[in-house]
Formats: sequence, C-alpha cells, structure tokens
Amino acid sequence: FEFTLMVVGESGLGKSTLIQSLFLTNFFGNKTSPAAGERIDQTVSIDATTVDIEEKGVKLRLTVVDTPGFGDAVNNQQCWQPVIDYCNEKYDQYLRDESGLNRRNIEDHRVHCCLYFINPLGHGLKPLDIEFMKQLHNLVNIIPVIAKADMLTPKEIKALKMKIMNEIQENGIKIYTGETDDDEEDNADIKELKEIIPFAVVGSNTLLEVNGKRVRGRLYPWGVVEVENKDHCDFVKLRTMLIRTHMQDLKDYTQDVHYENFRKKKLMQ
Amino acid sequence: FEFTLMVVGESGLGKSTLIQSLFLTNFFGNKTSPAAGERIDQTVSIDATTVDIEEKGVKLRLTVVDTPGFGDAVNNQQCWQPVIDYCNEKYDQYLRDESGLNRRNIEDHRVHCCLYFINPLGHGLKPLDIEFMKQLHNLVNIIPVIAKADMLTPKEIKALKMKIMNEIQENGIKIYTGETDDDEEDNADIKELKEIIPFAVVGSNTLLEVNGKRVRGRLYPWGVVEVENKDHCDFVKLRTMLIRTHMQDLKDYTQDVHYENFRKKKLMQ
Ligand SMILES: Nc1nc2c(ncn2[C@@H]2O[C@H](COP(=O)(O)OP(=O)(O)O)[C@@H](O)[C@H]2O)c(=O)[nH]1
Ligand SMILES: Nc1nc2c(ncn2[C@@H]2O[C@H](COP(=O)(O)OP(=O)(O)O)[C@@H](O)[C@H]2O)c(=O)[nH]1
Repeated sequence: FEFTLMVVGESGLGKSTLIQSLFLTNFFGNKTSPAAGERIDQTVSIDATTVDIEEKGVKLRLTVVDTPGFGDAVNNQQCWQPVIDYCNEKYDQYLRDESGLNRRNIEDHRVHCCLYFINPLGHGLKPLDIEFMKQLHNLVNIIPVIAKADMLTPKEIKALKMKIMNEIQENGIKIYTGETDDDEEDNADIKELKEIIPFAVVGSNTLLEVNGKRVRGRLYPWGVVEVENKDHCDFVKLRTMLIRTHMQDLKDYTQDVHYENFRKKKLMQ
Repeated sequence: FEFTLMVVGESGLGKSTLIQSLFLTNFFGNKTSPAAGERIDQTVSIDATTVDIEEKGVKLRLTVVDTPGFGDAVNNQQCWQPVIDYCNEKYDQYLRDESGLNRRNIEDHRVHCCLYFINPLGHGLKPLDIEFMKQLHNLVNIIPVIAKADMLTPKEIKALKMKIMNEIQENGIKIYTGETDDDEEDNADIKELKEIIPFAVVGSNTLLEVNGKRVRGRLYPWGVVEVENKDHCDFVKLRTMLIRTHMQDLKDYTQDVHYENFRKKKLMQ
C-alpha cells in the first residue's frame, strides 16, 4: 500500500513534530533551519522521504513530502509555484507510465493528500493561505489544520474554525471533507468531519506521566496538554481520518478527480 | 508627563491585548481586521491614539502608535519604511519646534520606545524581524518581546531567548537594555534585565478566579495561565521596566542618543 502525504506551512508550525506524532517515525531527520539572515531570498525546496511502516498490521510505504522555505521569506510571491510543479510532475510521470508498456507495475508517486498548516496566531487565514489553496485545490486534496492549537482557548478555536471556513467558502476554495456523491450511509461520519475541519492539532514526541499513565504531551507550568486527549485537541480525529477511515478514499479521489482533471487538460493541449 | 510607545508586529500577535493589559485602557478600540483577501497588497498604516491615564498617582499622557499591516502581506518588502518615516517626521517636528520662538512649551511626540513583537512560532527571528531591527535600531529604542509566550514550555522559552539574542548580536543589532555608561549602582537590575530580554509575554483582559483570587489569565482545558504570575511569563517584569523603572530613561536615551543622531545628520545635509 503506497501513500504520499505532502506537508505545507511556514517553518516552526510544528509540522515535523506532528508527522512524527502521527506515524511514530522521524521523517525529517535532523534538519538544521538556516539562519534568518540567509532566508531572505530563500526559495522553496521540495524534499520527499519514503519510509516503510506498519499500521495495524498493514504494511504501508509512506512518502512524506516536505516544503521547507514555504512562506518564510520577506517576499513570498509565487512561493506556491514549486509545489504546483511538483504535483504536476508526478501526474505527468503517472500519465507516461500509464501509457507505457509496463502498466501492471506502475508506482504511484502522486500526492494523495496535502496537509496545509494554518498559523494559529492570526485573526483567520492570511493572504498567502488563501492564494495557496486557490492555486492547489483543483490539483490535490487539501486538508487544512490549525497548527499548535494549544495556544488557543476552546472558545478561540471555535471562533477561528468558523472564520476560516467562512473565508474558505467566500473564496470558492474546495477542501477535502471526505464527502463523495454516493455518501448516503456515511452521513454521520461526514457530518462530524465537516464540523471539525480544520483540525486543531497539537503534536508532541515527549512522553510524560499523567495520573500514572504515560502520555505524549507538552508540560507547561500551568498544566499538561495531552496530544491524544479529545478534550485537548483534534489530533486523534485527524489520525483516524487520515490513517484509518479515509486513506483509500484520498487515493481514489486523487485518481478519479484531480488526476482526471490533469489528464483532460493535458490531452486537450 | 508625556510618553509615546510604538507597537510593531504582524497582526494576531496579541499586541492590543498586551497594551490593554499593561495600561488597563483600550487603546485600539474596536478594530476590524480586513479580510485576508483584501490584505494582499495592503500597505502599513500608522495610527496614533493618545489617552490620559494615571499610573500610581502620576498623570501620564500616553500615546500608543499602532502599525496595522506590518508583516501581513504576501510581499513585505520595505514594509518598515512607513515606520522610519513616522519616527523621522516626529524628530523633524521636534527640531523645528526647538528652533522656534515658543521653545518653553514644546510637545514631545517623538517615539520613546518601540515594542517589537516576535512571533513565538518560528525557530528564532524571521528575516523580516532582522531587517526591521537593523533599519530602526539607530532611530528608536527597541525592546523585543516574544508574543503569546504561553505556547512555549519553559525549556523552549529559554532556548528561543538564547537563539534570538545570538541572532541579534550576530547582526550587530542594538536593542534597549536599560544600560547606560554611568550605571555603576544599577548593575544588579541591568544584569537581570539583560538576562530576561526578550520578554516572554502573555496578555489577557479576561478575569478568572483562581484559588479564590481574581486574576487576569487564559483558561485552557489543562490549566490557567496567569498573566501576573512570574512563573508563567515576564509580563510583570516588562511592566515594571516600562512603566516603573525605565520610563524616564527611555525618554532620556531618545533625546540624548537617537535624536542627537538625527540632528547631526540633518545639520550636515
Ligand atoms: N505549542 C506547541 N509547540 C509545538 C507543537 N508541536 C511542536 N511544537 C514545538 O515547535 C517547535 C518547532 O516544531 P517543528 O516540528 O520543528 O516545526 P516545523 O518547522 O514546522 O517542522 C519545537 O520546539 C516543537 O517542540 C504544538 O502542537 N504546540
Ligand atoms: N495564546 C495567547 N493568545 C493571546 C494572547 N494575547 C492575546 N491573545 C489572543 O490573540 C487574539 C488576537 O489578539 P490581539 O490583541 O487582537 O492581537 P493583535 O492583532 O496583535 O492586536 C485574541 O483572540 C486574543 O485573545 C496571549 O498572550 N497568548
């Protein structure tokens, strides 16, 4: 089973920590963030790392595509272009493989899901967030997450989610909500997902002891944030959707909608 | 007693909340943040609000200069220029008043202190932070603060402060540390300040009850962050320095160093 997950967001939003919390594997190795002075004209690079992991007895070849440099410069004009190029390159490659002789063993390197990390600090989406999602929503499944949600009170999370969803609607952005046309029997799940998105996540690779239990969390002078506590954040719900209930659907939707979109455009040229 | 405090940092860093927590007065009124879509080409505006307040029996005419739009656009090139222009305008005005007939009643609108809000999310200073401070450190007293410090554990705060101070030193940036040449007797205070800067602050205008006491704080499912608790953040230390111990020194340093700098350059033209 192959799956490619792309991770996009400015540096420091806890992306590597979250990926490691989700898959319990360190995908980003020992990254060294360049000094701020060097990042002034930095461009976006695309780094793909593939690891074979096992999830509930299922062997999974997971590729995580990181996008260091995204949103970090003083001038972020067009910083989404390398991401668009990467997705198109993978579609191009798949199209060639599909039309080739050895069709039975095609490797699927297409991006099946893009986790877009939203900065929890602002008053909603930034211009860059809107621009990115508009440029990519017809190219790849986008799941927006509110990063480092432990800096928001429950009231603030609720208000921010509403604001973000309104801005997404107003800008005609289509994000992945796990909804498909033939979803009669899935209605309860879909409805629940639509109410949670964007997922307010907290990640941690630190093990702490709380009430005699070992939990992943963040220790503050005023309390412990438990990553897997549903009252503390949506980490468990994101993990469930991504790995347990919707992994196949994310691949199907990529194949049936985004890739088809690409094929049509390509063949009409 | 007049004092002008400028507040700089991207929107959402808790600037208005912190100013209100410091002076218990709402300087920013009911601001409406423009929708993200409108902020793409937004420029920086400079808004000054003056309020007469009383601090420990001392009447203070406090002007807070806000800089909405700073760092919020997709392209933030030169977004510090309006701030530089504003500071120079005030120096220009003072120079003219000083050379005029009515010298006894000069109003001092010069910026005595610039609180620069650093985003706690990143891995240190951003290119924009460095550029801003380099452009303004010879023009105005800069006091850097780490905004929304309740999203960092004590260990992370310590590491971030060290990283920021290293980056400030490496870039030859001069920030205000309350240190003057004739500081023999102040050594203990100065030393303490130098170890705390940048102040890791948390602000709140919500009153909560903790152990029977009413405190300003933020209520999370995992605990309460108390703004005035020294174990929780440096809010009290910043307030003490700004309002109690160093307000006069900030004005003196502006007059004796920054303004003199300006005067020399102006007279040599
Ligand atoms: N407050 C908070 N901090 C986090 C969270 N996840 C990670 N961090 C911290 O944020 C810093 C940067 O995390 P990292 O995963 O390297 O961010 P990345 O640059 O987006 O990959 C580290 O100090 C982490 O401990 C979170 O959910 N909440
Ligand atoms: N986590 C955290 N949130 C804060 C803090 N101060 C303010 N906020 C919240 O951040 C949001 C934006 O605050 P605001 O003062 O309007 O930010 P400004 O745009 O920089 O003026 C509000 O929801 C505040 O309640 C803080 O110290 N920590």
